[in-house]
Amino acid sequence: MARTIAITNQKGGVGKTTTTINLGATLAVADMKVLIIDADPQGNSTSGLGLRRKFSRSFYHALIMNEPLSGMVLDTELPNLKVIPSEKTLVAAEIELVDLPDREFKLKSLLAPLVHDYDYVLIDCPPSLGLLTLNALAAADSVLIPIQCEYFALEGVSELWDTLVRVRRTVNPKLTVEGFLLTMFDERTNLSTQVMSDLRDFLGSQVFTTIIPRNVRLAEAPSHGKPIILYDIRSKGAESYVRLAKEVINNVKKG
Amino acid sequence: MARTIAITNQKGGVGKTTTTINLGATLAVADMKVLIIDADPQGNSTSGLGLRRKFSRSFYHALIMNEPLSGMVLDTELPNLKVIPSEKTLVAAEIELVDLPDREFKLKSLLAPLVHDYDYVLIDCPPSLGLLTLNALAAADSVLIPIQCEYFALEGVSELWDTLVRVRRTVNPKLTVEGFLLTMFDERTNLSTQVMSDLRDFLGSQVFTTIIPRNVRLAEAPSHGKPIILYDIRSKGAESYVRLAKEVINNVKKG
Ligand SMILES: Nc1ncnc2c1ncn2[C@@H]1O[C@H](COP(=O)(O)OP(=O)(O)OP(=O)(O)O)[C@@H](O)[C@H]1O
Ligand SMILES: Nc1ncnc2c1ncn2[C@@H]1O[C@H](COP(=O)(O)OP(=O)(O)OP(=O)(O)O)[C@@H](O)[C@H]1O
Ligand SMILES: [Mg+2]
Ligand SMILES: [Mg+2]
Repeated sequence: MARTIAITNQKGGVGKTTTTINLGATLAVADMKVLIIDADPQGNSTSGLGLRRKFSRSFYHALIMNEPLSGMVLDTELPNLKVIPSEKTLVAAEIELVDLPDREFKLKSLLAPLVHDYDYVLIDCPPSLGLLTLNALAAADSVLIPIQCEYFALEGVSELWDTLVRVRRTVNPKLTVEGFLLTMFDERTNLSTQVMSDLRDFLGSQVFTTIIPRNVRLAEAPSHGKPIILYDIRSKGAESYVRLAKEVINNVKKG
Repeated sequence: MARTIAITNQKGGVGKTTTTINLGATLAVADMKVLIIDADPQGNSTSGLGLRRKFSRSFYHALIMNEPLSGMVLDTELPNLKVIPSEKTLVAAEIELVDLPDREFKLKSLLAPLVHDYDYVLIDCPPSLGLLTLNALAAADSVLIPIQCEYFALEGVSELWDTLVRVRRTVNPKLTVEGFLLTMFDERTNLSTQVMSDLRDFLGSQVFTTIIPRNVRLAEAPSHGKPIILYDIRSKGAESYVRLAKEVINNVKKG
């Protein structure tokens, strides 16, 4: 039975896609069967794995036209890593879902026939708290929240917290927090260190021990369509995502 | 008559808010009367200027309850800089606007009585191409597009381009491009230099000569509620936004 994790934060550019791709790829290398769902109309998880324009059906067709997800699963360079792709047609879904009954539960019912085939399902969310993200939160067992070590990112946490509380009360009472992940950490700046200590004080053990450093190899990898573990396994970026994968696997044991 | 500029890019975390605050503040110091409209439910332009929770009416009340914008203009530390604030209630506007007639033109009609009081109106957009951004694009004379010098940011340009073309054909035939602004440029990395040369080749003179370097003082300033020109005028960040303000002022002369 898969553990479904929504990777979300309405703040833009905090490392949601980078975490989805690289946590997914590292879990796959550790022999876990992983499915990535790209729920962002920007399609960055799709293109970051070199899959842009290599498909005819995408997440939009499942969500709005009710086509089964099993018909749109794409292979990647890693045998244990599969992807449900997205493209800009998904932008329309936010508006087209508004008038549908059960509009938050579309993804949850689409996923039901698939979860037994995987150990992890990771959902890459857009930078908003609209219906695409709500679908991911209703379908997920837990949320992983990347947080950039900067001021605006800290500010958004309380709003995200309010949303998670509301989601637990309405569409998904079982939703838990997988963890808060500090990203783009630059040990040379006071800002990073200050935000890190604020977050650890506020959120305690909910913050992953692993911190993702700012590392240009992570920003280069998507232009080669590869996760960091295939692009540069010796980089600090790859090392940090290997540590994160270990924490996530151990989290389940604690469960 | 004000020049209304929408600062937009659906890619998250590329420097939309940082550019709105710092271009606005620098124009204000150069004796221009500037109004910033925070059209993002995250309210980062509002909080980055130290104004969070210092108001009872915000952009949501104008957009959905038709209250006049003139009743919610806030002062800042700079006499020539004013702000229409936002808070998370604005999230609901994306859905509440869907069923309204003229849903894309709400902001344009709200702004009409105000534009004569200012030289520039800058609209900070959320990281999406939904109805809040469409309202900004329908009301604007031009768009300023911050682009991070990284792979995913380059990818999003073609989607943004499609949207701008569609907006010119439907809601705003006069919309022009103020310019593409390269942000968070790090001269030490090949990635930044490569993306910069791609953008200059694709977009030519549409790209501002001014480049905004990655500079931690820009990321620190919002936690003190100050634009960079008041937080650290000697920083590279402040210098680059002064150069940008000069280019924007000269653009109008050419315009
Ligand atoms: N640890 C890191 N070090 C350096 N660059 C990084 C790191 N993590 C992500 N990046 C880069 O920063 C940018 C933003 O990251 P990413 O696109 O993963 O964020 P996101 O939260 O998915 O953005 P959006 O809100 O637009 O979906 C990208 O160009 C990415 O390559
Ligand atoms: N030139 C720069 N150098 C260093 N940090 C920067 C720079 N510009 C912006 N930042 C920081 O990077 C982060 C993202 O910038 P900002 O919030 O302005 O982007 P945005 O496009 O408005 O994001 P969103 O898509 O969430 O609205 C912020 O923490 C900001 O302080
Ligand atoms: Mg993303
Ligand atoms: Mg912003």
